[in-house]
Amino acid sequence: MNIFRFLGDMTHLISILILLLKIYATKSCSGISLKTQELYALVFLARYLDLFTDFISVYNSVMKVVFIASSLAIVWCMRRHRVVRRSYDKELDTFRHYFLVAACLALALLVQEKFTFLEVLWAFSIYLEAVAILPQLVLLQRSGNVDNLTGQYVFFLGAYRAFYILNWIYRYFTETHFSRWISCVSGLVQTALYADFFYYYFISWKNNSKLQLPA
Amino acid sequence: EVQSSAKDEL
Repeated sequence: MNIFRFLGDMTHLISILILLLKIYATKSCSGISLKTQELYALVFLARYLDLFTDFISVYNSVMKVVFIASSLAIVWCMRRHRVVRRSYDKELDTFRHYFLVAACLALALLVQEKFTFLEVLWAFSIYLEAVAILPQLVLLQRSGNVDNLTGQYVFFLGAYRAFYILNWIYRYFTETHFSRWISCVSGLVQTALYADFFYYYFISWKNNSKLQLPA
Repeated sequence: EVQSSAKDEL
């Protein structure tokens, strides 16, 4: 464990806590893409299957349970909670995310570290996480003004993988046979997708103005 | 020490 990975995990946790706060405090999920939340639930379920087979550390197991439980709770809330689900922007959240799932599954069958069930699912979860934010970014552009908590949620979500990239660079130089190229390439793509969001987020922070994404 | 090739990251 190095400081970059720890900061990355904490940033990821903060993003989830901000989203839970927004939904719980405002009883609303306006501006949040249910499709992105479903993709994240799929990412965690596909990646953390080793929760019961490989024990790495208490920290690792606890965080896996937190990520799986929170992502499922958010999806349940947006689908079933009688108050929250009324604020879901159903007509704006129209990204065909099933194509993302199919494409990532196909890619995982072609490119993975070892052609085994767990490795294919792990690669699938890495590829899917890289593109899972797309429905959310599309929704933000369509819904014009972005409320603060939603903007902060997306910001921390993008920042966490940037910390992981620093973690992979650190591990590459400090560990002998560290090869995590599937994660690295996907992580770079994932962080790059946030580039324009980060730009507009920085502009709104500098001008102390409302976050506006161009349509 | 966990093998670094193992999935020790979240």
